[in-house]
Amino acid sequence: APIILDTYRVIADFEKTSKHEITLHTDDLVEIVEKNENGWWFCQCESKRGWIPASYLEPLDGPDEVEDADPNYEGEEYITIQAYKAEQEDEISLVVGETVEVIHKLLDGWWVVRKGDENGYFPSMFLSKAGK
Amino acid sequence: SIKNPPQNPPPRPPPEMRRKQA
Repeated sequence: APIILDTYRVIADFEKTSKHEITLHTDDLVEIVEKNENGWWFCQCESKRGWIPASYLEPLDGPDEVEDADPNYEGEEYITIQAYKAEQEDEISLVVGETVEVIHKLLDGWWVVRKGDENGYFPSMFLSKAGK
Repeated sequence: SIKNPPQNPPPRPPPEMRRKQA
């Protein structure tokens, strides 16, 4: 049977920054082949195929629907596997090997994490589930 | 075959999207 892929609309121009990404423009329609939880989605648009940030897409059917999971205020333990220095004021800076609590897993790959009294957005690709 | 995703974090949502989230 044919595989039906979800169609998404591009909501802002995106310029590729590495080889396996593709450049897309506002209102382009893309089919999603793979949704990676790090926030990079593999898509095809006409003859182009490559990765683009999930945050630049909205579902064609039901753009107002929230696809993100609900926040979990109890938190889920993760360990940082790479350091990240906050570039925006709503982000959190962490070094390698810190234990944090993930409060909200967003599809765009930027998760809300809590460390002590602090919280902020952190790249999910720099986190590994504790105990794994 | 699908290549591995980029090794850098994806960019934060564009300003258009942040307005919608707010």
